[in-house]
This record gives sequence, C-alpha cells and structure tokens, in this order.
Amino acid sequence: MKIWAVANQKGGVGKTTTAITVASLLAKKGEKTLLVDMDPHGSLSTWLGFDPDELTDSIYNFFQAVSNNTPIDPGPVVRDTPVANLSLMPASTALATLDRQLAIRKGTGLVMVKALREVRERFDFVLIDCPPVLGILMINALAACQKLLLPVQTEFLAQKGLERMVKTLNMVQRSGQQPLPRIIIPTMYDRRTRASNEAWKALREEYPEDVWDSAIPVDTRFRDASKAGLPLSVLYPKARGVIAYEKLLNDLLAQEEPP
Amino acid sequence: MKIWAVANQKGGVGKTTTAITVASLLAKKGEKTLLVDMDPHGSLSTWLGFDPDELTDSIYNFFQAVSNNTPIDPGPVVRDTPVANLSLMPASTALATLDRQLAIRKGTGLVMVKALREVRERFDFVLIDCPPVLGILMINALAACQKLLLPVQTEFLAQKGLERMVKTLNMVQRSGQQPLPRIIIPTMYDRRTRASNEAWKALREEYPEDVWDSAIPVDTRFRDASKAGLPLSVLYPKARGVIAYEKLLNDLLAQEEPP
Ligand SMILES: Nc1ncnc2c1ncn2[C@@H]1O[C@H](COP(=O)(O)OP(=O)(O)OP(=O)(O)O)[C@@H](O)[C@H]1O
Ligand SMILES: Nc1ncnc2c1ncn2[C@@H]1O[C@H](COP(=O)(O)OP(=O)(O)OP(=O)(O)O)[C@@H](O)[C@H]1O
Ligand SMILES: [Mg+2]
Ligand SMILES: [Mg+2]
Repeated sequence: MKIWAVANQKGGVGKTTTAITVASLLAKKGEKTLLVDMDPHGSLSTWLGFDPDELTDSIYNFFQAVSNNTPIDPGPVVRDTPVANLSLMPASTALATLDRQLAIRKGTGLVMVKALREVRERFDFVLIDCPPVLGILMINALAACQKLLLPVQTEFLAQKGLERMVKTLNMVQRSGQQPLPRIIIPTMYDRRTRASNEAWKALREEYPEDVWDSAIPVDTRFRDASKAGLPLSVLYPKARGVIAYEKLLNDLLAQEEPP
Repeated sequence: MKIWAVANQKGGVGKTTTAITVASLLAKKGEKTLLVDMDPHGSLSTWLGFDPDELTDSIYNFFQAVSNNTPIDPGPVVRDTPVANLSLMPASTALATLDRQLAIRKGTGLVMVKALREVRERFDFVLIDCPPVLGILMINALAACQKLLLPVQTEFLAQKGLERMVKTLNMVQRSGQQPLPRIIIPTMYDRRTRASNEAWKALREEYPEDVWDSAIPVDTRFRDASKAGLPLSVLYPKARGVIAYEKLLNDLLAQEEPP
C-alpha cells in the first residue's frame, strides 16, 4: 500500500483538488484507493457529500481511541464514495480541538500510522489531504506517508510560503532517517499572465531536484465539480485540468519502484 | 480614524488582495491610510517589498511591550510604502509563536487596540489583514476594528468555510455589545462558470443582510501586481478587478455615518 500526503501551509493552493483528482484517476485505473481528510475544515469530505459538522464517525475516532487506550477500529470510519474503487475516511470539525487537547501525550504523532496499518490489505493507494497549518494533524500525515505532494500556486506570494514549508519539513524531518521524497506541483498556471510564467521559472530554478517538469493549468471547472459532489475526472474526463493531473499521475507512478 | 479588518478562516480567498486594493484606493482619494499585516506568513508585507523573516521591527514589538510591561512605541514599526498616503505596520514570522506564548496573560486581546490608539492622529483609515486561523492575532484584529470585511470565493466549498466563520464571530462577539458590522464580499467571481453563479446566488439567499450587492471578478493581473510589489490600482488603474474594488469602496464609504 502506497501512502502519499498532499500538504502546504499556505491556504487555497489546490491541496484538496490535487488529492481528490489524483485519487479518482487511480481509482479509474482499477487501483483500490483511499482518501483521508485530515483538515478540520473538511473540504474533501464536503466535496464528496459528507458534512464534517454532523459526522459521528471520522478520523477523530482514532485519536480518541489512542487517548482512551482502546483499539483503533477503522470499520465505521471508512465510507464509500460515489466513485467506484474510491473510499474516504472523512474529517469532522472536532479535529480542530486536537491541538489543544493532545499535544502533550506520547504517541499522538503516530495515530494515523496505526490506523492506516489496519487497512493495508484493503487498499493499494492512500491520498491524505492536509490542513493548511502545522499541528498534530499535519505531523501525523507526515509520519504516515512515504511521499509528499506539495501544490504551489504559480504566483509570487506563494513562493515565500513554499520556502517556509520546506524549512518546516527540514525541521520536522525525523532525524537520522532518509528525507521524505517530495514533489513540488505548480498549480493554477495561467500562461497569459507574465507573473505566472515567472513564478514557474523561479520554482524550477530554486528547487531543480523537487519540481515537477509540468504544471496544472487554471481550470475553473474544478468549481463545477465540487458543487456537483464529484471529482472533475468523473464530471468532465477531458477537461484540461484532468489531462494535466493524468500526466502528473503517470510521472508519479513512473517514479515508484516496483512494489 | 476608521478601522476595518479583513478576515476569513478559509485560506486563499482574497483577504490580502482586498486589504491592499481597498487601502490603495483610499490613499489615492487622499486619505491617510495605514495597512496592518497581522498574518505571520506576511503576504501583505512581502507584496509591499518587506521580508517577514528578516524584519527587526514589526507588530510583534507591541506584543513584546505588553508582556514586558513597557510602553507601546509605533515609531519604528510604521513604514512608508511605494504608494503616497499609504503606510504599513509589517508582520514578522515571530508572530507565529504568539499563540503558544501569550494565551494565558490578561490583556493580550487588546494589544492592537492600544497600538492603534497611539497613531489615531496620523491616519484617517486603517485596514487590517488577518491570518487564516482563529488565534491571538485574529482576536486582536476583531477587538480593534469597527467593521469587518469578509471575502468569500464564489464556489461551493468556500460557503461551508463562511458558515464556520460566522459561527466563530458570534462566539467571539463581545457579549452585550452591538454585533460588529460586517460585509460579505464575493470574490474571484467567474461569470462563465455555473458553480460561481450558483455560489453567489446562494450567498445572497443565505446572508441577505450582510452580502455586498456586487462581486469582485476573477482578474489574474493581481498576480502581476504582487510580483511588481505594487497594488493593482497603481499598476493597472483600469483593470477590471480595480474597477470592482472602487465600487466596493464607494458602497463602504456610503455606509459610514459622517465621522
Ligand atoms: N487548477 C485549478 N484551476 C482553477 N481553480 C482551481 C484549481 N485548483 C483548485 N482550484 C480552486 O481553487 C480553490 C482552492 O482549491 P483547494 O480547496 O483545492 O485548495 P486547498 O489548498 O485545499 O485549500 P485549503 O488550504 O483551504 O485546504 C477551489 O475553489 C478550487 O476549486
Ligand atoms: N479577484 C481575483 N482574481 C484572481 N485572482 C485573485 C483575485 N483575488 C486574489 N487573487 C489571487 O488569489 C491568490 C490568493 O489571494 P490572497 O493572497 O489575497 O488570499 P488570502 O485570503 O489573503 O490568502 P491567505 O489565507 O493565504 O492569507 C493570490 O494569488 C491572488 O493573486
Ligand atoms: Mg484543502
Ligand atoms: Mg492573506
């Protein structure tokens, strides 16, 4: 089972869009795929028709189990979605309280490692959607994943945000271990805007090892998709945003060694 | 002196863009205008050419003064910008540590009220750019302002974020006082996308009292502006994004009672 996390401390850069689109394309290839929503705002869960304010079972269950010393049971948390081969562990707004409650207990950084171990026979791929802040939830996602996808808007202000994210990663990096493989994904690229071209060029110059060699273009149909409660790859399979994510996924799969 | 804060817990919705554009249009009308960057990520400061990682004087000075019980001195913090009549109190990344340090001391919610009182003879308008999380900095901004500008992207997922923001405001609302006047500003409106139209309609239906009767259209030239280190109103005064913000400002000024 491959576990990829999608993260960036800057808000609104396309994390949720990247997670749902890549996961839906894996599901379309016949891979059993699990999406995990670790953002208390629950955009991913909302996109797929779940209400983070109302849910009784969510990934919050796992954190409660660890602090109550009871077994982790993914059963009631894993939900079907409208897409074949695609399941979801939704978020609930209760997750927002975690940073205040659990910070001091041992082992709270490994809750998701344990929860995902329970489902490793059922899924081929896991995509984790992260919140835009560094806290218990992001730490759990970084600990559980084997690869990190970093969407970055192709604009000047977002570059500063990426610098800070990379510094954070180096800080959180488990000392002594291999650095987490990561790929920087330029998003919302608009070839008509000079600033977008310059930002993409600057990313390639500053992070030559980590930046993907293409970019996800601006495609306002992503908004239609979240309104319709479906991934864009299902709503408009030939949309230019989907074609770009297909190329990204093919490049990501080519990077993976054979399982 | 009028103090307006621009806030929304959802990231990437146009808070910084709204703050800098409205402020620059006020400056253009000849009003002495102060921008305050209360986001530890410092997008506003970066946009105007300052580096939040390097600055020695920032609004962080005020929080230090309050915890050390020394007088608040705005002198070294207020900086000139490339725009006439427009000054800035920049952010520094040190602000990110405030929530962990100060939460328990009395009076930390009123630091900005005190700091802005010191400059009330020098400025006609103050625009505060807020971070995308609820914490000490947002609490300070809400305590200091007389009106709240809430940018919301015209898309389905952002509406859920607004619901939560409004709930938070009602929670933080100082009990017994008049509710803080607020205006919801639909941003990044794209009339070609059905989802954008439906989202705008839904905002008008759900918040008939608070929603502005127009919207800020998508205008990718905002990216050129942040790259150039200037407000868009200075770089392309006739850009459609600027025209829309001019209408917003006229409507906001019409709402203000005579000072
Ligand atoms: N390639 C794209 N072209 C146009 N719009 C896009 C694109 N990718 C994402 N969007 C839109 O941008 C907005 C933000 O995207 P998304 O919610 O995926 O970002 P995020 O990083 O997950 O945000 P948050 O930090 O709030 O979790 C959404 O309205 C989405 O529809
Ligand atoms: N009307 C608009 N049309 C097109 N792009 C816009 C518009 N307003 C803002 N943007 C772009 O959207 C991105 C996010 O805007 P901005 O930084 O103002 O949002 P924010 O809410 O302040 O984000 P954060 O939560 O990170 O502080 C920027 O790239 C900006 O240039
Ligand atoms: Mg998201
Ligand atoms: Mg901002």
